[in-house]
Amino acid sequence: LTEEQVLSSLLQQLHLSKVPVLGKADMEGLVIPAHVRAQYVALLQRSHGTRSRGK
Amino acid sequence: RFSQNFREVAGRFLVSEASTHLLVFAMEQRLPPNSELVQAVLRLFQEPVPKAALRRHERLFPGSDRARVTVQWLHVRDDGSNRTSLIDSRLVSIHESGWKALDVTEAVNFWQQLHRPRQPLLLQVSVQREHLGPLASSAHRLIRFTSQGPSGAGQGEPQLELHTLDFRDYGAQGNCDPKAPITEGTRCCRQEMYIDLQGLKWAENWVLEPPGFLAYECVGTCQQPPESLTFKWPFLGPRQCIASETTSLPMIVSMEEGGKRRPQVVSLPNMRVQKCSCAWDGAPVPRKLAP
Repeated sequence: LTEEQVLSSLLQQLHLSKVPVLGKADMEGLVIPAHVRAQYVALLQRSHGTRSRGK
Repeated sequence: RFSQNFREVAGRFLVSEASTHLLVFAMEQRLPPNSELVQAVLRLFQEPVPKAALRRHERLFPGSDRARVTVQWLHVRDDGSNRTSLIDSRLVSIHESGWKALDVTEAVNFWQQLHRPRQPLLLQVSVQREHLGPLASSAHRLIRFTSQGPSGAGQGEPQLELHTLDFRDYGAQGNCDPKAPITEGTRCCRQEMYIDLQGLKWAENWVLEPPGFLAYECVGTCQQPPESLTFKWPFLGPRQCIASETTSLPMIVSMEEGGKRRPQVVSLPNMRVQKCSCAWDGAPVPRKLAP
């Protein structure tokens, strides 16, 4: 797995053609809401439990 | 048939001529533990057709001397219902005789997916007409395979040949030893590889979680089987060290929505290697047994 593959997969999942240009100012005051974090943690736990068979 | 909107259309059998044989193989303990099934071959002995019968057939159906031999895996479900899966189908000539080899690897793969205690392996072999219709050849009636006779007398009776590879020699070794350097001789293993997202320019201010993750990679080499095996299966490439099981990677990214930045969860498939295995390049992926 390369960093380019991570980027390519991320763009594909978000249906984006290029990396969004974001400045530091965009991030100011940005807080991750509790329900978003909970969804992230649930997916993280699920991904540890389920495996997909490759080739 | 009870609907007013549909006319009932009666069907009828056009042709229902086939000889079917059910072969039963007791399989428990036939496959060594910690081994991989490479190929399962069903060998059937096709008996020679008597010359007089051949001459009669040629006179009645000139140029039409083949029948279709089909192998299906039969699964008797817990509720008693039957299900068949097509495994192999081919045309066989009445002029041939001797051992016929049919690839039944998929049937054994299916059987391996059954819950224990597993029923025996059931293979249904049917011989059918090559074509349908009133003028179709009846070559299928002349194709005979030697069936299992009384014990000791069974020359030419059906055989199941199982080719396996021992994982102790031909498999991967789990996680790599972090103290040992990776060399050409290293046996296939899973090595830690950290992807640092914080250090990537494109991820800056976009990817909020995680700061990085352990992706792992498969490194090392796999022992190749003896020459005799690769000669038998020339369509297969060498055994390679590959990621056989992977998991997804969830992320929180900052997305624009209505001119505002909002954190959003996204899951990237196959990002982390869970298991490395030695696998044939070009080998078909075994079909999953449908419920």
